[in-house]
Amino acid sequence: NDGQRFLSDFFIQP
Amino acid sequence: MFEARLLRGSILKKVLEAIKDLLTQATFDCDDSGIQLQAMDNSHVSLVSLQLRADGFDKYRCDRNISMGMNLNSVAKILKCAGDKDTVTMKAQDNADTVTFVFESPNQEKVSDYEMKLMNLDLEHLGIPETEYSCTIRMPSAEFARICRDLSQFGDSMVIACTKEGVKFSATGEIGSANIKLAQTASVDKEEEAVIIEMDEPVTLTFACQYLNYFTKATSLSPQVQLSMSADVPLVVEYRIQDIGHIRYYLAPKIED
Repeated sequence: NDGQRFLSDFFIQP
Repeated sequence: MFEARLLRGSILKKVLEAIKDLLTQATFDCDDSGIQLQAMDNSHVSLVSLQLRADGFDKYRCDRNISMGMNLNSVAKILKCAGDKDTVTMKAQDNADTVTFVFESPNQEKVSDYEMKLMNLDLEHLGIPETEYSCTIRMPSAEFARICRDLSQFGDSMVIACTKEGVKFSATGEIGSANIKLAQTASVDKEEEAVIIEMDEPVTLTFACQYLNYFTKATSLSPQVQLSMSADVPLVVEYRIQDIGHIRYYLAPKIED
């Protein structure tokens, strides 16, 4: 999807 | 019993305007320190983190921690009914399934109350790691809004490049390319009008214009905005809300070509 990354790549999942 | 009263009720109106295009629903977590909200947009690319401290309210009471799930379109509809100079009070009983908004005109001659059903939301709450950012840029919020609006005409993405000389915003698309360079303000007379850059290492990141434009809906909350960037981590766009708290937006970068 046009290189868009997701927050879950960076932030800690509960 | 939860009760939060704000003489500057327009702050709540502005907060809703600042989040309602990004989020359809969110949970307001209230405890004795104040009101917090954290929620991601539907596509999980951006996150809103709002804090309103108890000591910023004119009256604040929260006997038990309470989480109030709300449809933000409904809240925005209700807050549109408040006058800009109205006092706004939010209140709810413990374990209630409704919240009540009370609006009082400055002369107390008009008092309105709106009761709204709460929702049980099972939303993902992310842990945001403590981050030392390589670059922080403080600039007038209206200038940032203008740049986002102008560059989004050229492309879907915007490159933000911060060096010690200044910050460059760029976009490229079918009609051509656009670059806006801001130098650090040489002498600061009015801090609100200054561009101030703190940089340990230069950073260049690419972001979706659409989300940046959503974030600028918070412009009326603060004359200044702060952008924090490090290589390969989400951007933080922060608007401080005078004497009461802040709204922070996080945006995951795009992978550069």
